[in-house]
Amino acid sequence: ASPIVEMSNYIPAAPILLPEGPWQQVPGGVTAANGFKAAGMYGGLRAVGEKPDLALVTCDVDAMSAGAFTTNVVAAAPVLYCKEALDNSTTARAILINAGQANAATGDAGYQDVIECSHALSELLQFNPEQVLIESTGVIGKRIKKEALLKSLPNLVNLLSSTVEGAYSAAVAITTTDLVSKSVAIESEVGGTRIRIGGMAKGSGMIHPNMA
Amino acid sequence: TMLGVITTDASVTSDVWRKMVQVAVNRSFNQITVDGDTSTNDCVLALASGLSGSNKISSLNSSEGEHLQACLDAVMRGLAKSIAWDGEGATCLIEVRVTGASSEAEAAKVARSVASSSLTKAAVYGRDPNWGRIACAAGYAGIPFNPNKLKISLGDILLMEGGQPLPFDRAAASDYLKKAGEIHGTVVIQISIGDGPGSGLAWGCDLSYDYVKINAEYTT
Repeated sequence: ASPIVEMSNYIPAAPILLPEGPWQQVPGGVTAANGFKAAGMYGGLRAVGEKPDLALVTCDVDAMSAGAFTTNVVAAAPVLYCKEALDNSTTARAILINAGQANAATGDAGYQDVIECSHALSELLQFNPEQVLIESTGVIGKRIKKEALLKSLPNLVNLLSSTVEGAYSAAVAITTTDLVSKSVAIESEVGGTRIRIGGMAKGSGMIHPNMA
Repeated sequence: TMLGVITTDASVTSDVWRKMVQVAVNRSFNQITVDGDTSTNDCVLALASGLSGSNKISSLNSSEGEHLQACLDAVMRGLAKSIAWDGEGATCLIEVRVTGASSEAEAAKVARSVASSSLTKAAVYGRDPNWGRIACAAGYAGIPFNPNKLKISLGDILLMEGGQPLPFDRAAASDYLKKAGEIHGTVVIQISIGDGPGSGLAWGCDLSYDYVKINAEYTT
């Protein structure tokens, strides 16, 4: 079965209600735009079941980076890490995402875990560690299952692809209590050139974002 | 927790990209709510490769800048609405549209206040066209407005106008809610709070027994 069929064995894709405008929806999510690859796999982090729980999005070149983060004072370790990384660099090359443990309220040890994961991935991809950004979601108070994550990285990197399947598998891997995966991409003409914007998201509970 | 990852091949300067992303987040993810709990992990990361070969956008106010902003808003809104649509235990998406405010920010605040109201969410789940709860949630949003200008519609059924409750077909209004729930569709609540130029949107979902069930079991 193609990966996309395998992925839909886990959860279906959400209907995306796009506002009207001078754009067309195109397949592909985060891999629709030029230069991006993605992958999702099961790395043994989830407490129950074998739904993919590790996702990776990479860019072939130094990409302009931007971010918006929770204003919750008890911010998770990956949020603190990314804010620092974006302060130190205007570009990034990769985003590593795990589901299962939020790595929030985990203190200094949790922050150290983020550093180790970004260093391990940056070595594999031959990037500067600050070019790797990290997001986590799952149970608060639990440190990430770091050994399982680190052991999965080589396979995750090998799975990277610029296909629709790559985007779809990453969108499934970032979910927690979601009943559907959330992924969309559009194409439009800006200044006479065709550009694409794609994205994926997750979220179903603990939802009242106030990001800045 | 919500997480977002956005990618584009547009070419844009760092400063403009970071401002654009925050504007789009404010018009999308920061306007959704399921349970009023702001997570420790909420995060949106956005990368622009520039590999489309487009001219580098260096101003928010250029026509290219405004066009890219509109595209970014659309992608983030599409994803944000899918999160609210998939709220734990939800049977339908609730879209709250507010007009007549003095600014976009004020309209957005009123819209999110209504979308966040547990009593409004529970009424939608109970298929109860409870305009009083909608008026109440608009009233405590912290945005001053003349209550005699308040107008509320559920879908295209007018429930209140000029601050006065109107006679309406309760069965039809309840049926509108029921049908949306049956197809996991969208309930639209339209509110006008005056004659100002400001309008805003927020998205939420109805509050069902399942929300409590799911979260009584999902433990730290």
